[in-house]
Parts: sequence; C-alpha cells; structure tokens
Amino acid sequence: IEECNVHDEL
Amino acid sequence: MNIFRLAGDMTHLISVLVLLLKIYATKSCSGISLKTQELYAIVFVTRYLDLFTDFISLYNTVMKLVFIGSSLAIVWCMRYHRVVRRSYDRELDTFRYWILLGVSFILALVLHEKFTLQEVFWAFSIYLEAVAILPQLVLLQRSGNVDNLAGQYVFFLGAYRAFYILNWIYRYLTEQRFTRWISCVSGLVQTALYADFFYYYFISWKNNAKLQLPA
Repeated sequence: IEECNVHDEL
Repeated sequence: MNIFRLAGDMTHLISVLVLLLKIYATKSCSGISLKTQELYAIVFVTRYLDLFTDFISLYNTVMKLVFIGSSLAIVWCMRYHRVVRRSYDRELDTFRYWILLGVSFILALVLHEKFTLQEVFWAFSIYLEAVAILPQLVLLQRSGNVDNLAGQYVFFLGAYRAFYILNWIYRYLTEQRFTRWISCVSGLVQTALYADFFYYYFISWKNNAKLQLPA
C-alpha cells in the first residue's frame, strides 16, 4: 500500500 | 479534500492577502509583529520540505509556494523596504521568540511520527505554528489600539485553524485510518490562544467600536 503518512494537508 | 479544509486554506490565504494589502496599500506595518512573520516563514519552510519530493496535487503545490513566497516577502518588506521598515514597532515587538523555537524543536525531537529529518521538522513546524502568534498578540496588547487590517489579519489567521479542527473531526469520522494527533492537539492549543482575541474582537464588532485589547 502507498505510504499513507505523506502529509496531504497544508 | 473536504469543505472544512478548503475553507481553512482559503481563510488562511485571505489572512495573508489582508496582510499584503495592509503593507502595500498603507506602506506601513504598524501593529504587525516581525517576529511572528519570521516564525511563520520558518513554519512554512520547515513544513514544506517535501515540496519537491512528494507531489500531492497542483493545488497543494501552488498553495505551498504561495505561503512560502508570501511569508518571505513580508519578512523582507518589514526588514528592508525603506518606507515600510520605518513603521515597524521595534520597541514593542520584543517577545523572546528563541524560547518558542527552542521548546518547539526539543518537543519535535521527542514527539514525532517518524524519526526522520523531514518528520522531525514537520512536527517542529506544527508545534511552532501553534505558538507563532504569541509575539503578534503581545504586540497588539502593547500597542493598545488595533488598526482594522491588523485586527482582520489576526482574526482570519485564527479562524483558519478552527476550520482545520472541523476538518480533522470530519476526517476522523470518515477515514478509519486517520490519526493526526500531533496536528490535532497543536491545532487546539493554537486556536485556544486566540480565544481571548476572538472575544474582544467580537465585542468590538458588536459595539461597532475600535478593537481594544486590555493591556
């Protein structure tokens, strides 16, 4: 699964 | 992306635009704390280290560039623009912000999601942003009368994180794997710091009077 701890919020 | 986060980002953008408007329209930065602006520049630079490594979306990248660019431009203006710099309240803006930098960094070394350079700096930027407004709030209390644009700037800056709290609640309820405790707790602290400002801002708006913060 794609690493989901990439911070997608500003 | 959800409506709360979009509202939060737009409110944050408005706060930056209000500040840029104030500085460029009035050629003055009276009532604005340079220390808070420098802390925000550090917040954005340390938070968006992944700007060139993780592409989330065009919106995300553009907004990151806008926040980094505008915060650096405001710091530059307040420091070096020959007209604007004269109106900087140097003797009132004396908050010892090294404490905020030190405590945030130590906290980031202890509390982070992963012990990598990027994650430690990300946590640092989250903690720092929670307290970055302190020099500005102290300056407003010391300078007594708050001009409209400075008051609106702080108001929108506080409101944006409140929208983000709604966003975190929404994501927690809709995404089973959503846990961002560092952001949530920091965001709550950050918004709480504005509580008294919001109170006096609301009173002044209700009485249609000038915003007066108790010294």
